[in-house]
Amino acid sequence: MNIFRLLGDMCHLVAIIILFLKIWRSKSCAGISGKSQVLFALVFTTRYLDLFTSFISVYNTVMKVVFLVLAYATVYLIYLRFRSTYNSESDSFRVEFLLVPVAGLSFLENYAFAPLEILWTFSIYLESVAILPQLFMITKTGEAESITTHYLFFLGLYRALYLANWVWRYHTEGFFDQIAVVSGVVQTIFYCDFFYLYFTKVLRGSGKMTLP
Amino acid sequence: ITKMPLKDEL
Repeated sequence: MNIFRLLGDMCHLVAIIILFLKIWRSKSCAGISGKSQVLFALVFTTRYLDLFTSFISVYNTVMKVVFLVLAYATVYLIYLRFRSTYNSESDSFRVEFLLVPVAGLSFLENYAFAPLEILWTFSIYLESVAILPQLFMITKTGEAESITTHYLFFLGLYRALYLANWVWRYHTEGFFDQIAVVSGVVQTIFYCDFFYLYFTKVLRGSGKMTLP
Repeated sequence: ITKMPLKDEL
């Protein structure tokens, strides 16, 4: 554990809590892509199956359980509790265009051809593209509430901090996870355009982020 | 890809 990894995990946790509380308090999931949240729930489910097979640390186990519970609670809020506020017509990204290539790639490029290993690889690849329905929704509607942009900012910061974590681990431990690093770089790139808009529009302006 | 790293991250 290093400072980049710890800060990265905390940003990830903050992002998920921001989104959950936004929906819970406003009793509305307007502007939120339910599809992205289902994909993230799928990411955690397929990656954290090792909760049953290996123990890393109390921190690791607790965080995994918290992420899983919050991911499913968010999906529950969007699709069941506050379903009437969900903008399904704007959330029109075709997730099969992500799921099929990601599933195919996880069978082709993995560390070992075993069920748990393929599911773990699938989760890594899927996480790198899971935010695309949300970014697509913002592009389509042309705006996002500031709280939604704060959620995306912390999610992007988590990714950037994980990159720093891998650089650190490579130099201090010789640790290198090729699948995670390549996917992580791809994932972080998706946030670059958003980061630019966040700093130029949201922080300098006020309220909603509108696209040019 | 050959070497499998430890899965100790989230």
